[in-house]
Amino acid sequence: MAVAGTLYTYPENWRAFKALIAAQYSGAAVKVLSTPPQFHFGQTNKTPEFLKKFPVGKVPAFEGEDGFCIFESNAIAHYVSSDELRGKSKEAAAQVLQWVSFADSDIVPPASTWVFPTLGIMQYNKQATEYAKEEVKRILTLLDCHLKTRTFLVGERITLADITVVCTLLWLYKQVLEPSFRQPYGNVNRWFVTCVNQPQFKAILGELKLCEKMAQFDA
Amino acid sequence: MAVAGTLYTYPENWRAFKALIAAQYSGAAVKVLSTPPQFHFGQTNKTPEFLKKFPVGKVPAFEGEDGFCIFESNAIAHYVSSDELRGKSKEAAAQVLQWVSFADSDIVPPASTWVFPTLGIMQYNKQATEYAKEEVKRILTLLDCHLKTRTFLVGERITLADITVVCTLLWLYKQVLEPSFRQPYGNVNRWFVTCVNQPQFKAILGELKLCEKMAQFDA
Amino acid sequence: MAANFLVHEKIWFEKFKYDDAEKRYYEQING
Repeated sequence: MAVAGTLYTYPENWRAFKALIAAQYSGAAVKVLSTPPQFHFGQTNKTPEFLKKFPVGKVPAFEGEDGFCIFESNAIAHYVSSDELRGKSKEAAAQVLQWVSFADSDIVPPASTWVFPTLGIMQYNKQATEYAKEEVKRILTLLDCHLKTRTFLVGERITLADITVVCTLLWLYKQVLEPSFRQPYGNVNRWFVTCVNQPQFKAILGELKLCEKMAQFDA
Repeated sequence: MAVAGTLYTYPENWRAFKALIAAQYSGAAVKVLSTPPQFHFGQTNKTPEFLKKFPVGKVPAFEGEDGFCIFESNAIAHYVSSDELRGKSKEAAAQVLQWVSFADSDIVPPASTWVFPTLGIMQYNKQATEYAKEEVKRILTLLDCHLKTRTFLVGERITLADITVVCTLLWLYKQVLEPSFRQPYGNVNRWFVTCVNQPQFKAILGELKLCEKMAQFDA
Repeated sequence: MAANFLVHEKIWFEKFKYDDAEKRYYEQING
């Protein structure tokens, strides 16, 4: 029986996109509550009734129609997925988890360090930004090598691995990976554009405009 | 068919313990290579043949007898587990993933910040350490509340959630959670000691000595 | 708009420092 429930998040949350794109593939019915009066980020998620269901008080958070509650974006995406997306074999499921872990541990920190100052939400630190750029080059090189002989990250079709890594790279591709920077990573660019042009991705992300000029920090 | 293969790591790696304890439950045959000449951390994992199998060059890394290679400790632990450990139902599997993600996102950062200076791994920073202590209190409070009415984190038996969170808390319990600090979290202490006293945990962790005196930073 | 919410995200910005220190520590221990 397909999953149905409510996803609490703030608008345009890349972590929430993972579950929403997964639901587009699996047919799970996920209603999003992200704006007042239904959900007011910073207030609703601090109320006793919300904390009773989601003790960590973080978003995204998912509540099934059957009352099943789950937090942590990767767990929610996994729950609303189909077996195909999770990886049908033991090997595929482990490889999906490998890329999901890799995204959180190796991509999120440098991507945030580089992008946040360009959005004006964090102090710019030249040394940290330069280090982050090198880390992003290392990650793109690794992905480019992996995708040289593959269409998708795991197996022959889209899985949670692609959905998760694409969503984790979103801000980089929108904000700072200008054509000259991303040029050396042709396999990653081809894979990224193939994914975001899938109707299930488009239904959630809309028309994605890739970065044309690397955003500088917004003093 | 039970999994069999080799785990590459340095000795006493809490991230490797997750897969090794899981294998004790599942019956997977995991051989550990962690010391020269079989494996020399900092050298072997930088060789071309290692990087060909494990492009990120990190440990733990697992190579099955069938040649299947996987990196990222959570993916390895998932691969060598049994369905019971992974969570048999969709709900249980999502809850296991929820605690696995929570361990990496919410426990690892403050635990590292607090413990590393006491091991001489990192410079001591008073403000960072004080903040980390408050974060650890928040996490222990959350776990204590969750475990008030539960024996284990997910369902009625040990799962990868317990194995992962116990391994992530190991250094804290060994190094800094002295009796007066951990006293308010009775449910967590009971759960932690129950787990580490299971023969499958003991086979990997040995006899665990809980912290008696909070280690200070090692100048 | 979306950027304003991002500021609430908990990111371990220092992770690379800790990863690096941990790697060096265990490389030293393992000689």
